[in-house]
Amino acid sequence: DARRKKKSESTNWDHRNNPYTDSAMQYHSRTCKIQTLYVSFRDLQWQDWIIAPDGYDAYYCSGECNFPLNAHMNATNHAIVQTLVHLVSPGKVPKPCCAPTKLSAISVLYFLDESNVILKKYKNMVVKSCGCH
Amino acid sequence: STERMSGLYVDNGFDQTVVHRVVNQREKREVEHEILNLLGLPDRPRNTHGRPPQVKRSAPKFLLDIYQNALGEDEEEKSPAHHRKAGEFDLSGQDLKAIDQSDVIMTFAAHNHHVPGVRHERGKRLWFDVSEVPPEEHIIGAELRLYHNTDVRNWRNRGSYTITAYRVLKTENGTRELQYIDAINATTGKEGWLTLNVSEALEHWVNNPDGNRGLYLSVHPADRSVHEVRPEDVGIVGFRGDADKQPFMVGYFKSSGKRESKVRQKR
Repeated sequence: DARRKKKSESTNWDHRNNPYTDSAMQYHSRTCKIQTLYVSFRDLQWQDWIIAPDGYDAYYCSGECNFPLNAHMNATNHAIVQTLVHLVSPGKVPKPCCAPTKLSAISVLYFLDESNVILKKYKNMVVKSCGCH
Repeated sequence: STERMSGLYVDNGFDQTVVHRVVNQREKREVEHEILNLLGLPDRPRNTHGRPPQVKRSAPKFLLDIYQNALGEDEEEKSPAHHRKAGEFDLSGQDLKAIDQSDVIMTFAAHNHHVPGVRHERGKRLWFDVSEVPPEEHIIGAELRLYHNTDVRNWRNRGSYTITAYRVLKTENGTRELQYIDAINATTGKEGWLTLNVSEALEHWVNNPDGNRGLYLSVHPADRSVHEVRPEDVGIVGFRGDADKQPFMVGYFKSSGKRESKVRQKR
Protein backbone atom coordinates (compact mmCIF):
# COMPACT_ATOMS: atom_id res chain seq x y z
CA ASP A 1 0.00 0.00 0.00
CA ALA A 2 2.80 2.34 0.91
CA ARG A 3 4.43 1.77 -2.43
CA ARG A 4 1.20 2.42 -4.35
CA LYS A 5 0.54 5.59 -2.38
CA LYS A 6 4.07 6.85 -2.88
CA LYS A 7 3.78 6.19 -6.58
CA SER A 8 0.73 8.42 -6.92
CA GLU A 9 2.32 11.16 -4.84
CA SER A 10 5.54 11.21 -6.79
CA THR A 11 4.40 13.02 -9.92
CA ASN A 12 6.83 15.89 -9.40
CA TRP A 13 9.84 13.59 -8.94
CA ASP A 14 12.43 12.84 -11.52
CA HIS A 15 11.25 9.41 -12.72
CA ARG A 16 14.70 8.38 -13.90
CA ASN A 17 15.91 8.32 -10.28
CA ASN A 18 12.71 7.23 -8.63
CA PRO A 19 13.07 3.90 -6.80
CA TYR A 20 9.29 3.36 -7.01
CA THR A 21 9.05 3.62 -10.78
CA ASP A 22 12.49 2.62 -12.04
CA SER A 23 12.44 -1.14 -12.64
CA ALA A 24 16.25 -1.48 -12.38
CA MET A 25 16.18 0.18 -8.95
CA GLN A 26 13.26 -1.99 -7.89
CA TYR A 27 15.29 -5.08 -8.68
CA HIS A 28 18.23 -3.78 -6.63
CA SER A 29 16.07 -2.74 -3.71
CA ARG A 30 14.55 -6.22 -3.47
CA THR A 31 17.89 -7.98 -3.03
CA CYS A 32 19.33 -8.31 0.44
CA LYS A 33 22.03 -5.66 0.73
CA ILE A 34 23.50 -2.92 2.87
CA GLN A 35 21.67 0.44 2.84
CA THR A 36 22.92 3.78 4.09
CA LEU A 37 21.33 5.40 7.12
CA TYR A 38 23.20 8.51 8.20
CA VAL A 39 22.48 9.75 11.71
CA SER A 40 23.47 13.41 11.81
CA PHE A 41 24.21 14.76 15.30
CA ARG A 42 24.62 18.19 13.72
CA ASP A 43 21.15 18.16 12.16
CA LEU A 44 19.70 16.97 15.44
CA GLN A 45 21.34 20.07 16.98
CA TRP A 46 23.34 18.00 19.42
CA GLN A 47 26.67 19.57 18.44
CA ASP A 48 26.61 21.78 21.52
CA TRP A 49 27.29 18.72 23.67
CA ILE A 50 28.49 16.02 21.27
CA ILE A 51 31.93 17.27 20.24
CA ALA A 52 32.68 14.53 17.71
CA PRO A 53 31.73 13.05 15.31
CA ASP A 54 29.21 15.22 13.38
CA GLY A 55 27.24 12.05 12.75
CA TYR A 56 27.79 8.49 11.64
CA ASP A 57 26.90 6.06 8.89
CA ALA A 58 24.80 3.58 10.80
CA TYR A 59 23.68 1.53 7.76
CA TYR A 60 21.05 -1.18 7.84
CA CYS A 61 20.27 -4.38 5.98
CA SER A 62 17.26 -4.58 3.72
CA GLY A 63 15.94 -6.77 0.94
CA GLU A 64 14.85 -10.31 0.30
CA CYS A 65 16.73 -13.58 0.34
CA ASN A 66 15.48 -15.36 -2.76
CA PHE A 67 16.57 -18.60 -4.36
CA PRO A 68 19.25 -18.96 -5.65
CA LEU A 69 21.23 -17.19 -2.95
CA ASN A 70 24.26 -15.74 -4.65
CA ALA A 71 27.62 -14.88 -3.20
CA HIS A 72 26.68 -11.23 -2.60
CA MET A 73 24.28 -12.25 0.13
CA ASN A 74 26.90 -14.05 2.27
CA ALA A 75 24.36 -16.78 2.82
CA THR A 76 25.00 -19.36 5.49
CA ASN A 77 24.43 -23.07 4.80
CA HIS A 78 21.42 -22.87 7.04
CA ALA A 79 20.03 -19.97 5.00
CA ILE A 80 20.20 -22.17 1.88
CA VAL A 81 18.33 -24.96 3.67
CA GLN A 82 15.81 -22.41 4.97
CA THR A 83 15.25 -21.10 1.42
CA LEU A 84 14.68 -24.59 0.00
CA VAL A 85 12.24 -25.50 2.79
CA HIS A 86 10.45 -22.20 2.17
CA LEU A 87 10.10 -23.11 -1.51
CA VAL A 88 8.52 -26.43 -0.53
CA SER A 89 6.15 -24.88 2.05
CA PRO A 90 5.96 -21.13 1.40
CA GLY A 91 2.94 -20.69 3.64
CA LYS A 92 4.52 -22.42 6.61
CA VAL A 93 8.23 -21.59 6.52
CA PRO A 94 9.56 -18.02 6.12
CA LYS A 95 12.49 -17.00 3.96
CA PRO A 96 15.93 -16.48 5.56
CA CYS A 97 16.40 -13.14 7.22
CA CYS A 98 18.47 -10.32 5.69
CA ALA A 99 20.64 -9.19 8.62
CA PRO A 100 24.12 -7.83 9.47
CA THR A 101 26.97 -10.32 9.21
CA LYS A 102 29.68 -7.93 10.43
CA LEU A 103 29.41 -4.94 12.74
CA SER A 104 31.94 -2.36 13.88
CA ALA A 105 32.22 0.22 16.64
CA ILE A 106 32.03 4.02 16.75
CA SER A 107 33.54 6.39 19.29
CA VAL A 108 31.60 9.41 20.51
CA LEU A 109 33.10 12.36 22.37
CA TYR A 110 30.66 14.41 24.44
CA PHE A 111 30.32 16.68 27.45
CA LEU A 112 29.06 14.99 30.62
CA ASP A 113 28.44 18.40 32.17
CA GLU A 114 29.96 21.81 31.63
CA SER A 115 33.48 20.71 32.61
CA ASN A 116 33.89 16.92 32.39
CA VAL A 117 34.15 15.18 29.04
CA ILE A 118 33.81 11.52 28.02
CA LEU A 119 35.06 9.52 25.05
CA LYS A 120 33.01 6.36 24.74
CA LYS A 121 33.31 3.43 22.40
CA TYR A 122 30.03 1.89 21.23
CA LYS A 123 30.43 -1.64 19.96
CA ASN A 124 28.34 -3.10 17.13
CA MET A 125 26.91 0.23 15.98
CA VAL A 126 27.85 0.23 12.28
CA VAL A 127 26.89 -2.47 9.78
CA LYS A 128 29.89 -3.49 7.70
CA SER A 129 28.16 -6.19 5.65
CA CYS A 130 24.78 -7.88 5.29
CA GLY A 131 23.83 -11.44 4.53
CA CYS A 132 21.06 -14.04 4.63
CA HIS A 133 20.69 -16.00 7.85
CA SER B 1 14.49 15.91 -2.37
CA THR B 2 17.56 16.27 -0.19
CA GLU B 3 15.97 18.74 2.17
CA ARG B 4 17.21 17.89 5.64
CA MET B 5 14.19 17.57 7.85
CA SER B 6 14.59 14.64 10.18
CA GLY B 7 18.31 13.93 10.29
CA LEU B 8 17.62 10.45 8.88
CA TYR B 9 18.42 9.73 5.24
CA VAL B 10 18.38 6.68 3.07
CA ASP B 11 20.77 5.95 0.24
CA ASN B 12 18.75 4.65 -2.73
CA GLY B 13 21.61 2.48 -3.92
CA PHE B 14 22.75 4.90 -6.62
CA ASP B 15 24.81 7.19 -4.40
CA GLN B 16 21.94 9.62 -4.14
CA THR B 17 20.35 10.59 -0.86
CA VAL B 18 16.59 10.89 -1.05
CA VAL B 19 13.99 11.51 1.61
CA HIS B 20 12.67 8.10 2.56
CA ARG B 21 9.76 9.44 4.56
CA VAL B 22 9.21 12.81 6.16
CA VAL B 23 8.60 12.34 9.85
CA ASN B 24 6.50 14.73 11.87
CA GLN B 25 7.79 16.65 14.87
CA ARG B 26 6.55 14.11 17.42
CA GLU B 27 8.06 11.17 15.54
CA LYS B 28 11.31 13.10 15.17
CA ARG B 29 11.49 13.60 18.96
CA GLU B 30 10.78 9.90 19.50
CA VAL B 31 13.53 8.85 17.08
CA GLU B 32 15.98 11.27 18.71
CA HIS B 33 15.14 9.91 22.14
CA GLU B 34 15.55 6.34 20.91
CA ILE B 35 19.03 7.10 19.55
CA LEU B 36 19.96 8.85 22.80
CA ASN B 37 18.76 5.84 24.79
CA LEU B 38 20.78 3.54 22.58
CA LEU B 39 23.88 5.63 23.26
CA GLY B 40 23.11 5.72 26.97
CA LEU B 41 22.44 9.48 26.84
CA PRO B 42 18.78 9.81 27.78
CA ASP B 43 19.12 13.42 28.91
CA ARG B 44 21.04 16.41 27.66
CA PRO B 45 23.72 17.32 30.24
CA ARG B 46 23.19 20.27 32.53
CA ASN B 47 24.03 23.78 31.32
CA THR B 48 24.93 22.82 27.76
CA HIS B 49 21.83 23.87 25.84
CA GLY B 50 22.62 26.52 23.25
CA ARG B 51 26.18 26.98 24.49
CA PRO B 52 29.10 26.51 22.17
CA PRO B 53 31.27 23.59 23.33
CA GLN B 54 34.30 24.66 25.37
CA VAL B 55 36.69 22.48 23.36
CA LYS B 56 39.60 24.88 23.80
CA ARG B 57 40.06 23.81 27.41
CA SER B 58 42.78 21.27 28.17
CA ALA B 59 40.55 18.30 29.13
CA PRO B 60 38.25 18.26 26.03
CA LYS B 61 41.23 19.09 23.85
CA PHE B 62 43.08 16.05 25.21
CA LEU B 63 40.19 13.71 24.34
CA LEU B 64 39.73 15.33 20.93
CA ASP B 65 43.45 14.71 20.33
CA ILE B 66 42.96 11.02 21.20
CA TYR B 67 39.83 10.86 19.04
CA GLN B 68 41.63 12.33 16.03
CA ASN B 69 45.04 10.67 16.38
CA ALA B 70 44.94 7.54 18.49
CA LEU B 71 41.69 5.71 17.71
CA GLY B 72 40.95 3.15 15.01
CA GLU B 73 37.39 2.48 13.90
CA ASP B 74 37.70 -1.14 14.87
CA GLU B 75 40.33 -3.71 15.80
CA GLU B 76 41.24 -4.46 12.18
CA GLU B 77 41.66 -0.83 11.19
CA LYS B 78 43.66 0.11 14.27
CA SER B 79 47.17 1.07 13.26
CA PRO B 80 50.12 -0.14 15.36
CA ALA B 81 50.83 2.01 18.41
CA HIS B 82 54.21 3.22 17.08
CA HIS B 83 52.58 4.46 13.85
CA ARG B 84 50.04 6.62 15.60
CA LYS B 85 50.65 10.30 16.24
CA ALA B 86 51.41 11.25 19.82
CA GLY B 87 49.70 14.63 19.29
CA GLU B 88 50.48 17.66 21.40
CA PHE B 89 49.81 15.81 24.67
CA ASP B 90 52.93 13.61 24.47
CA LEU B 91 51.04 10.31 24.68
CA SER B 92 53.37 7.59 25.89
CA GLY B 93 53.31 3.92 24.91
CA GLN B 94 51.57 3.23 28.21
CA ASP B 95 48.90 5.84 27.36
CA LEU B 96 48.30 4.23 23.96
CA LYS B 97 47.98 0.82 25.60
CA ALA B 98 45.41 2.19 28.07
CA ILE B 99 43.53 3.87 25.20
CA ASP B 100 43.39 0.57 23.29
CA GLN B 101 42.09 -1.31 26.32
CA SER B 102 39.47 1.29 27.26
CA ASP B 103 35.80 1.32 26.41
CA VAL B 104 35.38 4.67 28.13
CA ILE B 105 37.88 7.49 28.71
CA MET B 106 36.81 10.38 30.93
CA THR B 107 38.50 13.65 31.76
CA PHE B 108 37.87 15.63 34.92
CA ALA B 109 38.62 19.34 35.12
CA ALA B 110 40.50 20.39 38.25
CA HIS B 111 38.63 22.61 40.71
CA ASN B 112 40.18 24.88 43.27
CA HIS B 113 38.21 23.34 46.12
CA HIS B 114 38.87 25.62 49.03
CA VAL B 115 37.92 24.32 52.47
CA PRO B 116 37.75 27.00 55.18
CA GLY B 117 40.26 26.54 57.97
CA VAL B 118 42.59 24.30 56.00
CA ARG B 119 46.18 25.43 55.81
CA HIS B 120 47.53 24.86 52.33
CA GLU B 121 51.10 25.90 52.94
CA ARG B 122 52.76 26.34 49.56
CA GLY B 123 51.34 23.33 47.77
CA LYS B 124 48.26 23.22 45.58
CA ARG B 125 44.91 21.61 46.33
CA LEU B 126 43.07 20.04 43.37
CA TRP B 127 39.60 18.56 43.54
CA PHE B 128 37.76 16.55 40.84
CA ASP B 129 34.07 15.80 40.49
CA VAL B 130 34.03 12.02 39.87
CA SER B 131 30.35 11.55 40.71
CA GLU B 132 29.48 10.84 37.06
CA VAL B 133 31.72 7.77 36.81
CA PRO B 134 29.34 4.87 36.08
CA PRO B 135 29.74 2.34 38.94
CA GLU B 136 29.74 -0.60 36.53
CA GLU B 137 32.88 0.65 34.74
CA HIS B 138 36.12 -0.99 35.83
CA ILE B 139 39.03 1.45 36.32
CA ILE B 140 42.08 0.53 34.22
CA GLY B 141 44.07 3.57 35.31
CA ALA B 142 44.05 7.31 35.96
CA GLU B 143 46.61 10.06 35.55
CA LEU B 144 46.94 13.64 36.63
CA ARG B 145 48.22 15.89 33.84
CA LEU B 146 50.06 19.10 34.63
CA TYR B 147 51.49 21.50 32.07
CA HIS B 148 54.99 22.70 32.71
CA ASN B 149 56.28 25.78 30.90
CA THR B 150 59.74 27.29 30.97
CA ASP B 151 58.55 30.61 32.35
CA VAL B 152 60.11 30.34 35.81
CA ARG B 153 59.54 33.44 37.92
CA ASN B 154 62.40 33.11 40.35
CA TRP B 155 65.94 32.20 39.24
CA ARG B 156 66.46 30.42 42.57
CA ASN B 157 63.85 27.85 41.49
CA ARG B 158 65.64 26.85 38.28
CA GLY B 159 66.92 23.28 38.04
CA SER B 160 65.49 19.92 39.03
CA TYR B 161 62.53 19.48 41.31
CA THR B 162 60.12 16.78 42.53
CA ILE B 163 56.33 16.99 42.34
CA THR B 164 54.52 14.72 44.80
CA ALA B 165 50.78 14.01 44.74
CA TYR B 166 49.02 13.13 47.99
CA ARG B 167 45.43 12.18 48.63
CA VAL B 168 43.88 14.42 51.29
CA LEU B 169 42.41 12.25 54.04
CA LYS B 170 41.21 14.64 56.73
CA THR B 171 40.57 18.35 56.89
CA GLU B 172 39.11 18.72 60.38
CA ASN B 173 40.19 21.62 62.62
CA GLY B 174 42.60 22.86 60.00
CA THR B 175 44.76 19.77 60.25
CA ARG B 176 45.51 17.74 57.21
CA GLU B 177 46.45 14.12 56.76
CA LEU B 178 47.98 13.12 53.49
CA GLN B 179 48.52 9.79 51.81
CA TYR B 180 51.32 9.48 49.24
CA ILE B 181 50.06 8.67 45.73
CA ASP B 182 52.88 9.29 43.23
CA ALA B 183 55.87 11.52 42.52
CA ILE B 184 57.75 12.68 39.45
CA ASN B 185 61.09 14.40 38.88
CA ALA B 186 61.31 17.22 36.33
CA THR B 187 63.55 20.11 35.31
CA THR B 188 62.57 23.71 34.75
CA GLY B 189 64.16 23.81 31.27
CA LYS B 190 61.74 21.39 29.62
CA GLU B 191 58.26 22.44 28.42
CA GLY B 192 55.34 20.00 28.09
CA TRP B 193 52.90 17.77 29.93
CA LEU B 194 53.84 15.91 33.11
CA THR B 195 51.82 12.91 34.23
CA LEU B 196 51.37 11.32 37.65
CA ASN B 197 49.67 8.00 38.26
CA VAL B 198 46.60 8.69 40.42
CA SER B 199 44.71 5.43 39.81
CA GLU B 200 44.61 4.63 43.53
CA ALA B 201 43.03 8.00 44.38
CA LEU B 202 40.33 7.71 41.67
CA GLU B 203 39.50 4.16 42.78
CA HIS B 204 39.09 5.40 46.35
CA TRP B 205 36.90 8.40 45.40
CA VAL B 206 34.60 6.32 43.19
CA ASN B 207 34.11 3.74 45.96
CA ASN B 208 33.95 6.35 48.77
CA PRO B 209 32.34 9.53 47.39
CA ASP B 210 32.20 11.12 50.86
CA GLY B 211 35.95 10.70 51.22
CA ASN B 212 36.74 12.78 48.13
CA ARG B 213 38.77 15.67 49.51
CA GLY B 214 40.98 15.96 46.47
CA LEU B 215 44.73 15.90 45.95
CA TYR B 216 47.52 17.95 47.47
CA LEU B 217 50.45 18.76 45.19
CA SER B 218 53.77 19.41 46.85
CA VAL B 219 56.85 20.70 44.99
CA HIS B 220 60.38 20.51 46.35
CA PRO B 221 63.66 21.43 44.65
CA ALA B 222 65.73 18.29 44.09
CA ASP B 223 68.65 19.49 46.23
CA ARG B 224 66.28 20.40 49.10
CA SER B 225 68.13 23.71 49.40
CA VAL B 226 64.77 25.46 49.64
CA HIS B 227 61.65 24.28 51.44
CA GLU B 228 58.42 23.50 49.61
CA VAL B 229 57.79 25.96 46.74
CA ARG B 230 54.59 26.93 44.96
CA PRO B 231 53.94 24.87 41.75
CA GLU B 232 53.63 28.14 39.76
CA ASP B 233 57.13 29.12 40.87
CA VAL B 234 58.68 26.24 38.91
CA GLY B 235 56.44 26.79 35.86
CA ILE B 236 53.47 24.48 36.59
CA VAL B 237 50.35 26.07 35.03
CA GLY B 238 47.52 26.52 37.52
CA PHE B 239 43.94 27.78 37.44
CA ARG B 240 44.97 31.25 36.29
CA GLY B 241 46.97 29.94 33.33
CA ASP B 242 45.90 29.41 29.72
CA ALA B 243 42.69 27.35 29.39
CA ASP B 244 44.36 24.73 27.19
CA LYS B 245 47.14 24.16 29.72
CA GLN B 246 45.20 23.87 32.96
CA PRO B 247 45.54 20.73 35.10
CA PHE B 248 43.10 17.87 34.64
CA MET B 249 42.70 14.20 35.46
CA VAL B 250 42.02 11.45 32.93
CA GLY B 251 40.47 8.08 33.78
CA TYR B 252 40.57 4.93 31.63
CA PHE B 253 37.71 2.47 32.08
CA LYS B 254 36.64 -0.90 30.76
CA SER B 255 32.99 -1.91 30.66
CA SER B 256 32.07 -4.95 32.70
CA GLY B 257 29.36 -5.82 30.16
CA LYS B 258 26.60 -5.76 32.76
CA ARG B 259 25.27 -2.40 31.62
CA GLU B 260 24.53 -3.43 28.06
CA SER B 261 22.36 -6.35 29.11
CA LYS B 262 20.55 -4.15 31.65
CA VAL B 263 19.75 -1.54 28.97
CA ARG B 264 18.47 -4.24 26.64
CA GLN B 265 16.16 -5.63 29.29
CA LYS B 266 14.87 -2.16 30.01
CA ARG B 267 14.24 -1.39 26.37
